[in-house]
Amino acid sequence: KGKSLYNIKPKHDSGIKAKISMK
Amino acid sequence: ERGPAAAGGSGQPEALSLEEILRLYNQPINEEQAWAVCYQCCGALRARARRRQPPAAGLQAPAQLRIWRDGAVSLEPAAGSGKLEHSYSSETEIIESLGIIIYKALDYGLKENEERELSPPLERLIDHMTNTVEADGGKDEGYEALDEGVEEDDEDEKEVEVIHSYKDVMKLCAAHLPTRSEAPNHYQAVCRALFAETMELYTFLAKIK
Repeated sequence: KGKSLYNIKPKHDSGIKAKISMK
Repeated sequence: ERGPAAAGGSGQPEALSLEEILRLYNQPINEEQAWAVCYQCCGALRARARRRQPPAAGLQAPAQLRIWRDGAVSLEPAAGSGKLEHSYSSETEIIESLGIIIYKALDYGLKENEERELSPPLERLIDHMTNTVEADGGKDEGYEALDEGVEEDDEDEKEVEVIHSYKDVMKLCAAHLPTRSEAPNHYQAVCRALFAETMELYTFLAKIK
């Protein structure tokens, strides 16, 4: 599998992903 | 206004939707592409307001964002909303939806419990886009904003803290570059390359099939 071009971290409750998913 | 993505002389499409691009690569867009699609889309929406065309109807899905061969980006009506659709969205509603779509394109393919680490400026842009404040007048999509391109504005040096308009998004995107005045050419070139590279992949995969 090729190296990812971005870093992945665990989803954080106060992170932008959590915020966007509430929209 | 551009119509549906018709095939050009070569028989290849003249535009691809963001959804088609994501599906074809089966991976998220990169950060530079995210800045570029935001800038180009807001530029097209501003131009539409300046021509006093009707405001855009709702933006709901990446299938509505079309990236054209020349690097332009257009917003197509949502599926099912015909030409007679009059439930237009305000400028800030469109900006919020665009921010969400761009974020999801950056997040494409990631698991629900995973989060992509974005560079702080891009995360700030998306955060601002999804925290918009309605400008005076509300649902008029900036008809008062009849000035020309963002690069000519004396106030461009000021940092945008709250997004009220397409122009604010464009200012933030331009501020991301070493030279703000390069924004129109640079972001058009990024979108043009995104289209060209995707078409190249499409042709390659079609040959293999």
